[in-house]
Amino acid sequence: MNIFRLAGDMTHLLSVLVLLLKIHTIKSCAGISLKTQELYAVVFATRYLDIFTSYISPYNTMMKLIFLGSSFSIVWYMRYHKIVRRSYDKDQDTFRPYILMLPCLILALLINEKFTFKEISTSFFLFVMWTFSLYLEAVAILPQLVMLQRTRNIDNLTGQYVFLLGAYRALYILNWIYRYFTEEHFVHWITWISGLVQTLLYADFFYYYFQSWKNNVKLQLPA
Amino acid sequence: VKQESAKDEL
Repeated sequence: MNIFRLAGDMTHLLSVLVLLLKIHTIKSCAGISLKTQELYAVVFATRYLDIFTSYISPYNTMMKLIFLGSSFSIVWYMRYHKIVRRSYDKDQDTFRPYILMLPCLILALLINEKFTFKEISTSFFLFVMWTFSLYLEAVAILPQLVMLQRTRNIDNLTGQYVFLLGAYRALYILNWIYRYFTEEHFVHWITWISGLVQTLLYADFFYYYFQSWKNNVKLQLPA
Repeated sequence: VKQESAKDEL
């Protein structure tokens, strides 16, 4: 564990808590894309399939449970909570998740780290699911970014949520650089490239977020 | 089994 990874995990945790705070306290999910939340639930479900088989540390298991629990409860709130669901603007959230999930699944089947396991079936399945979750996480924010461009006035909590979500992966990139130089054989092109793509997708959001912060004006993305 | 080093991350 290094400071970059810890900072990344804490930023990721904070993004989830900001979103839960918004939904739970003001009972509103205005401006939040349900599609992105559902994609994130799929990302965590496919990423942490081995949560009970491969134990790494109490921290690791606890964080996995938090991410799984929070992502699924956010989806539950937005779909079924009688007050929250009213503030969900489905006409603005029209991105079709399957056009993201299918290519990621095919890509995961084609390009995944060579597996050195004996029983090809289970471990291969787990590896493909893990790789799928990496590719899917890289693009999961797209429905949310599209929705932000359509929603004229982005409220602060939503802006902070997206900013923290982007920042966490940027911190992970620093973590990978650090681990590359401090650990031998730490080379994971798939993780690195998907993490880079993911962070680059936030580039224009970061730009406008920084501008709104610097000029102290409301955050607005150009249509 | 040696944990896949990238898989020790979240």
